[in-house]
Amino acid sequence: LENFAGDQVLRVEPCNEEQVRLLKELRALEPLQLDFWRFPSYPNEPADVQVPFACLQDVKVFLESRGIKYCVMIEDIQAAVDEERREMYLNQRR
Amino acid sequence: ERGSSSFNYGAYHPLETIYQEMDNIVAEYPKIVSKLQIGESYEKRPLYVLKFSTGGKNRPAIWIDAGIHAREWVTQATALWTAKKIASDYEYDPSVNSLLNTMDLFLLVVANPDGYVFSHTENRMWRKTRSKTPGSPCVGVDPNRNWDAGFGGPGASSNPCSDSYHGPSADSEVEVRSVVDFIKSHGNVKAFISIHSYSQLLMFPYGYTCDNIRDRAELDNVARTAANALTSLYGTQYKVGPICSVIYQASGGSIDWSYNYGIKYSFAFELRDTGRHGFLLPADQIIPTARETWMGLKSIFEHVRDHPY
Repeated sequence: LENFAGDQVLRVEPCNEEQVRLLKELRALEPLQLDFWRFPSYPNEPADVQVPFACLQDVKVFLESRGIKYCVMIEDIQAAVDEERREMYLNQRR
Repeated sequence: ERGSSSFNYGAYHPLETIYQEMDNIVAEYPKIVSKLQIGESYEKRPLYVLKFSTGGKNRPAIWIDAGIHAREWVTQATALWTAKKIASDYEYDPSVNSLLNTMDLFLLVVANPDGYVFSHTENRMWRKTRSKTPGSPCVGVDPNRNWDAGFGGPGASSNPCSDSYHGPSADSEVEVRSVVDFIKSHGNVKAFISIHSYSQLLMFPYGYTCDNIRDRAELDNVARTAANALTSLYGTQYKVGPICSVIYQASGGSIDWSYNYGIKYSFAFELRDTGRHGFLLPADQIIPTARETWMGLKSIFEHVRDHPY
């Protein structure tokens, strides 16, 4: 079972074409293992990206150093997965 | 859970339980529901379609698939609830009666069973198929970048490790090829609806190009009416428009293929999910999601029924 402890989902809001282009470059960086839930598309359209804990600092530095606005949308994916698993267990027992 | 009357539609279930429930629905409503196998997944799991029909030969049909991106669990759950809804409303809801007296309906509840099982057992966030790529350590193809519509173009990755990898060639994934073969062999499909879930959108072609389709005005109108019907239940807001402008340019998508194949009424739903929950939509939102989606689906069905081409 893959563990997502500490993985976060960031909502990134590029404000111009250049920032969209930078996000597309970020997406292509294989070692970061980013999972875009909503791909970068147009300025002012948010992109959602799941970032493994090990790469959080790299990604946040990348965004901040280029002035790309973002916020943390999900703090800890594993906590959400655990909650879902608990719900499923309760449902099965019921 | 030995029959569809006691089944808990408000919970997430493993593949076996979903397939069992499909059998239960067929057993309970044998006059209008039957089960067809249209193929096998890469890992040899059956691809089952529920056929809703009141008879007739090769009637015009509506195709619906759900869950092509495995992790979007609320889509498979919504499809299963919808199957039960159609079966149980027949003879009671004039709209369903009128539809099924005119057309057949095919519903693929789990379009990517390998991915679905993998998302239950190994990686909750898995979205691709599970096919192996020679020469790469990475597994799987994004099955909604694998259709023969602008294949390999913008918005799809050529990197097998990417979550949007388009695959080695169009229709390389057996899950995609099975649907294409079925639609082609049927030959009389008039609507093609693909159900996903993320960020509440109702879209029509194109995704691989930002050019407008010939039928844009009509499809835009149909989609807006459907979205309004959906919103009327709980106020869930949907954005409507072509894939390219509403979300992003993405090539190799299913509804672009179906439209180019001649199926005018091609739509994709992105169901209720703000992103705040990711793909982990709380179980208590499954039935509300299914209910509101049903309003939108029914609105599209009625238009398709009343506008033969």
